[in-house]
Amino acid sequence: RVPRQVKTILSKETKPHIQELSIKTTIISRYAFTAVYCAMLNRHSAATEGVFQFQVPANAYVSNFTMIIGGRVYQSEVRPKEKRVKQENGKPKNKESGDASPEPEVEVFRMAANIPGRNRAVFLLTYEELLQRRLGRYEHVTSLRPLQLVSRLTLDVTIVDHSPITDLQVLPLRNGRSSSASSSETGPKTPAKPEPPVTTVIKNEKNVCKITFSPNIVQQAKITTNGLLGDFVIRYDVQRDMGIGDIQVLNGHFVHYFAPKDLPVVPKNVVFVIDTSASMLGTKIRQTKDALFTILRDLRPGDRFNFISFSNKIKVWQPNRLVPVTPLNVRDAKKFIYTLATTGGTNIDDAMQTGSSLLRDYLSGPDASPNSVSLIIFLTDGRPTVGEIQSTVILGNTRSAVQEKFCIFTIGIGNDVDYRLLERMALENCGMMRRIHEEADASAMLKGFYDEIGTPLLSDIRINYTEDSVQYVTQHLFTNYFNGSEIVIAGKLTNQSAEILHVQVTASNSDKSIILETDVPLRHRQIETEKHVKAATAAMAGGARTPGSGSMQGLGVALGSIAEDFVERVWGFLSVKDGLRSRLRSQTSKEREDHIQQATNLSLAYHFLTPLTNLVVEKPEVLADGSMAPAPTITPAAGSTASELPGDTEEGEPQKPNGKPGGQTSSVRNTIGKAARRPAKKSITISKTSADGD
Amino acid sequence: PHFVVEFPLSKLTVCFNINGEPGHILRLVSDHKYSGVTVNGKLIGAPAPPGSHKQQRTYFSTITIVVDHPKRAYIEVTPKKVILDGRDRMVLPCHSTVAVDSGALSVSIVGKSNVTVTIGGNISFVILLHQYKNPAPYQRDHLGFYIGQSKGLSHNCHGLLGQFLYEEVGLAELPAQGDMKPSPILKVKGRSVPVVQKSRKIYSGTQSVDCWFARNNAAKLIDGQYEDYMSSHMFDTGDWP
Repeated sequence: RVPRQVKTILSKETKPHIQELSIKTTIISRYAFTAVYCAMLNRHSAATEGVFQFQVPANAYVSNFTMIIGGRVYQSEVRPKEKRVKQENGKPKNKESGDASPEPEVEVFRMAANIPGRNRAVFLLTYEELLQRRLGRYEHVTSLRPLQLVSRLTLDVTIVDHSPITDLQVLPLRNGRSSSASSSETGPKTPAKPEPPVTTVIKNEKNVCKITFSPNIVQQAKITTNGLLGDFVIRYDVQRDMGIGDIQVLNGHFVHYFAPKDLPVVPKNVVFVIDTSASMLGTKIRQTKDALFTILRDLRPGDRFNFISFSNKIKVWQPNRLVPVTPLNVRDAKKFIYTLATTGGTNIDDAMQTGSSLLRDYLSGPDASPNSVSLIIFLTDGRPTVGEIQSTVILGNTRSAVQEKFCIFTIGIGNDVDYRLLERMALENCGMMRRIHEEADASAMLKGFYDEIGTPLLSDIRINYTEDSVQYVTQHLFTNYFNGSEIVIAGKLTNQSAEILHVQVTASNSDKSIILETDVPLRHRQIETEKHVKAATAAMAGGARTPGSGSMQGLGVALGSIAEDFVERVWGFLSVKDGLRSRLRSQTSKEREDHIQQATNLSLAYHFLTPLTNLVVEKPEVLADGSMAPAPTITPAAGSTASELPGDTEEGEPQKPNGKPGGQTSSVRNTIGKAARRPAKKSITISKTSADGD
Repeated sequence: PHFVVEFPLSKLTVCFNINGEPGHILRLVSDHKYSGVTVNGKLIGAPAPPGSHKQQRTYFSTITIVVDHPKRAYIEVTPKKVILDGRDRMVLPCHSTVAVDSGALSVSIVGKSNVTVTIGGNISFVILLHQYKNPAPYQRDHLGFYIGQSKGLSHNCHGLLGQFLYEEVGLAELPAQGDMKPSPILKVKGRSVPVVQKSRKIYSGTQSVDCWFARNNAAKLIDGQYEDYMSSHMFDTGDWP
């Protein structure tokens, strides 16, 4: 029975009512396909604007959008973006004012369309995403924010993996600004308020797991009446061993997941560069200090470290050296952190120069361990205001100072950060960037980010496949492999009738070099992969319904056909990501254009809405009397630019390539087999002197 | 297990059996004081094949190598995995090909086939991985231990295999007595060991070797007796008494 209050809320609703919102996700070997089905009813006699809005994870690419309005189907089309023209306000032209959320890493897909009077509209959206492994688990987030109470709301997530699924967790609904759909966030998040019991059904078999969440309208109203339910978060991991990893083969493509365990930790040399400008005053510096105190406790005996604080002035805790982790040094470091005071402006350039020279000097000194991993963790809450303030100059200076000897990991707190600068700084120097929202728990997030990179297990990782058997292999050289993460490589097989694919992984680990080799039986793997694609397709088919008659069968079928080519799509997905990264690292404008062209072509081929493409949809014209006009208009879907990487709108100086192993990509070039040849197999000469079987 | 000892200087090959007890740990190579290397092997038992009147079979289920120089390292090999324990621990599966090289010590696994441990460039041991797809009740996954290179081991090296590395043996004949034909004997360290000629399969049965077989658990061939070669634990580096 629907309570009177809920009925009142529904009756007061002026915008078209969402009768059904069904979200169906299938995750096959970490590649997630999501199909969203939204049916809206315009109860009024006059035409009304219906707005379909859905938060898409920042790492995902929208791969299809279709509307059915007044019985007519409006199919989207992915088109290459026109060359950008700089706007006065610095924003691209096609960005609608209301489309993007304040957090640039959250993509909000938004489509407004006029729905004729007493008529229905159906919106169908699909997106794809390769889940990244962080802190030893994959996290899948679905945003449940329909902005109103929905008559039928269902979320189905099916996880199918080649390896047994372990540690499955379904978290309480996450809400608030800090809990956006961004997959790039770290740290624990708290649910908005205690939830009423809404049954989440979890069916878990060894390699298949089904999770269903379908709160009825009353249960939704008990959580919130504004339709902002929050993020539905699933975390899991899969079983793995210290082998060459999991290789899956399907229709002439392969994907290789490499996440070895049981490896000893490589010692690290780390310099923390912390912003102490005036804007850090209050919560930010307090939470930063809290995190640093915790991080100090987690440093390992073999590590070396130092701290730099910067504002107008640069302060170095231990001038000209990196100190070992001893109780005395940790105690002194705590004192230094405790006394950090906020004042003045933000001199990013000098801070980076000082941090880099500290690490460089240490690495060229006699104490440096050759196989240790070196990194700078840089944290700021603002733009450069003191010293050098030009981003391009700071980036150039940083590159020159780093000399490809170590990696830079950057963290920005709040809204006043030049995230483009931080992202490029990290990307050009084999690191990563993280964003901490103004209201978020910076302490937990900084600690979470440190946890991700605090345990390096391998460095200089090179993954090679049989010469002349593969082509267009995605990034296969990596600077570091951190505990809890995963390296994923995909490629095309040139010879599909080949029996085996030889895989070789070489890497360094503290004082050892490691070579892992195996021959992958291609036919057997193809059969195995087909088997679990079948399992996924069967899981998707279960409980499907049909669009147009209030069902999602069509989407289920569409997802099924995508699943059948999931290895190729993983390859396409990774190749596009590689191309976008390579574009940022291009040395010349020609190179940059080439990368843009390649990434655009791939985006078009796989129908991905990327920073280089637009999603164009025909829109129905509704006449004043509420009926449909004969010729529809064409509109680019909003949100199509929200995920642009830094540098998309900036035609700055051509950048030098990173040159580091992790910095190189091979998005659509065949580099395999030429750089590293398979070592000749040694014949073993052994004496007869032996002790053997009975 | 059966043992084969090659005496290159004497151009002779000798073989013998050691019928140990399951759970016993045997010292195969013991040179802890000098080169810093010790090799122990743990026995596992399996029932005798049906119809035979033989006693139960024993195999090596684990081989451990303790290395003292330049850094202490422990290598534990089983048919399924290799655990490399030095300053830090690494667990490597035996089903895939892996090589770990830290200069003085390297471990190389050829998936499902063998493990080579090289110490300081002049000592190497090869451990064959015997894995059965469908083992009979009397078969167990086990290991074979082969000495690849022994130049780095000292003249004081001992153990069931180690004691013969720098020895020379001579072959003689016991004169015929009564109806008995002349029988061959080995002269080892001043001892006379009666032997018979036999053939043994080595390297996973891929090769056959003709050898002089010493009976009775290598009595008189080896210094002391079986119990003298028993270690208290897998990483025991105790020397020859």
